[in-house]
Amino acid sequence: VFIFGNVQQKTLEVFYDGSAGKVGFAPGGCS
Amino acid sequence: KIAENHHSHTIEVSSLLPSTSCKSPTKVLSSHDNKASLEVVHKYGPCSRLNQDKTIAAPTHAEILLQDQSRVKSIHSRLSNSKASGGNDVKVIDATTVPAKDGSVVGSGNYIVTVGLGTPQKQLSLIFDTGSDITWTQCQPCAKSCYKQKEQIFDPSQSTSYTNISCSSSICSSLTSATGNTPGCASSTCVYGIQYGDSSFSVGFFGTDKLTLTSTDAFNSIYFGCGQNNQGLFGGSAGLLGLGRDKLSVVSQTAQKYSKIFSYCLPSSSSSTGFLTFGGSASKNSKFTPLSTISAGPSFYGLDFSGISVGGTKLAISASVFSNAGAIIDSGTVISRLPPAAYSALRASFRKLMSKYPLTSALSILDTCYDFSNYSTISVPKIGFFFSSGIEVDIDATGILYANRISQVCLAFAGNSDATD
Repeated sequence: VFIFGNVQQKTLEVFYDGSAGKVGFAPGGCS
Repeated sequence: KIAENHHSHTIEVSSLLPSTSCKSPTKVLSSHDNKASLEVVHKYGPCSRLNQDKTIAAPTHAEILLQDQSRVKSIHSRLSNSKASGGNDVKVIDATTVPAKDGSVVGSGNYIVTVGLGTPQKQLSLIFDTGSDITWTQCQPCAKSCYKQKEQIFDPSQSTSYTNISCSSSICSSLTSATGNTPGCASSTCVYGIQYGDSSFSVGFFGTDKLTLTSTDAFNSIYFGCGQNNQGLFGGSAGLLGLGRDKLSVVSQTAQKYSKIFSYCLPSSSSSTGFLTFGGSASKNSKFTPLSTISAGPSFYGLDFSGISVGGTKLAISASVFSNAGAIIDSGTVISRLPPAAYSALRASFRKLMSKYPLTSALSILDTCYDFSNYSTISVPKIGFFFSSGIEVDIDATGILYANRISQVCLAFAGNSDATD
């Protein structure tokens, strides 16, 4: 499988919505 | 330190290595409007409480990458095993043996949060892992073995809210899907066992206790593993916080309050901090893509990945290269792994755009490394991920390169060895 690893996830706000079945990405999220 | 223009990042070479001091002192992360936020630190960085203890040596980058490779191998085997055998070849756990069930190596998982467990609560630093399901920590009296951890090992006999799960409880049998192993039974108490790759495992009593996320967000009886026999590359952390999709993960166990919503932000360098939030709502500028389920590994968060751009140009890779392999997002895997055809296209395009810089020797699984000793700033092509929903996610400049030292800075991607991985 393609694995989206944590180095490439840096500073993205990764938002998991298990009930709605979607994942969101927002740049510059850590501030 | 990073100037953006349309297709490339200009990076100050000095910013490639983390500073030795913690750049964002611990801020009080608040709990409000039905969400709980915890601070995320890099396990081996200057912001981590574990880092103060010099007796727990941080692994070298080569060791971290090697651990990462065994994690990826175990994820691939988890997916191919159940595909091949049509289900989990589960084994019965007893308190001494753990079958060679491939899980995912957590030694490489390098982001931790601190939670409270028990009454009175004890602070424990746990690796958070979207690639596995159960939460466990080492427990006194460490009947068989405990590895060295920074904080005091949790003692359930000192917690007034701890209870053991009996073997006959349905929760006990539901461990099979969360760990891939049939639970055992010792003096009528449910025994769990989870094996991560070939080097680390945790076996012990399955129980419940109070989990305190923040001063106002606590859950009275969260199911977790109280490890009496633990071995592995956990770098001083007290155990693991499982965020997978199984019903025993902390995400499912707190669904009543947070409806399986959680988010995190991993800091740009090991000397800064991020967060893990349960509940809440997404940032306004979020781009969404559907979650998919990989039948061979329903606990993983599957994504429909469709392409890569380098320097603003989408690479000519057929979508079937991605759809054949499937894709997951995993907070515990360090380096993204691409199907071989995709990685060789990325590698060729990146090397072409970086041809003015001198290549140097490879670093473990990373085969495209540069010597930037004679440069103060560099220009690096932007890289973006495309998903089937049509969105493109730009990878941050700090997510494109992995620096061992200034004279060995590598493209932070690796190829899978087999297209069907």
